[in-house]
Amino acid sequence: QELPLGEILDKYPLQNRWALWFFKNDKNRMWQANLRLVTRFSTVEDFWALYDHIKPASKLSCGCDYSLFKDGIEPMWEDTQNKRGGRWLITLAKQQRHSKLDCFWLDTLLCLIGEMFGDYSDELCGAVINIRSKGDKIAIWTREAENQEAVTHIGRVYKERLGLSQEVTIGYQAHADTATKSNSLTKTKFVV
Amino acid sequence: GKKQYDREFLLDFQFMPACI
Repeated sequence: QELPLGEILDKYPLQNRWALWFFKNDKNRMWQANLRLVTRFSTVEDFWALYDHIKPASKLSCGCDYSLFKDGIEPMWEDTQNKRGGRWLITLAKQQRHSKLDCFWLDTLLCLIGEMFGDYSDELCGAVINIRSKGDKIAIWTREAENQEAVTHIGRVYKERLGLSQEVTIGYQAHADTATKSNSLTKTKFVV
Repeated sequence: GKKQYDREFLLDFQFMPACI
């Protein structure tokens, strides 16, 4: 059966409009000058057009980040929608960059754009991947660290979506604790 | 309702040629 032209051209709309950011570490410039908005998208098809066009995270240089945030939220603690929030953090061993990193990051993106946390998806602000020589990190950021029910639900679903085993635990850190930490250890607020 | 898509649905669109 032939579809009308208008229907063929219709794309699948996402619940939210998302913005992809890229950070490249240049010590000669201010932190914020190194952070660039790449593009925004709001349909399934446009997400893939972007994703298939950019370098996989595992091929980025050390010190670079990708961030995917809801449009209107900047990928930094200081944003009003982030500052009371925190992040579920996945840290990867060096050797996992080639085996797991791109899969985990893609599954993270699909969780966000597909609104896979149900009603709690409204708590999501975005996700960040940090490529670092000491070990890569992936995190999903939520807007309110005190909202324990939502945060732990998101953590449990996220862990399941990544296919992490029961023995592995992931921790949630409040941005306020990360920002004020005096050493490399940030307090973990929740664990799943 | 909320526009929710599961992983398999979203993955079906990867590498799909863009429509013009």
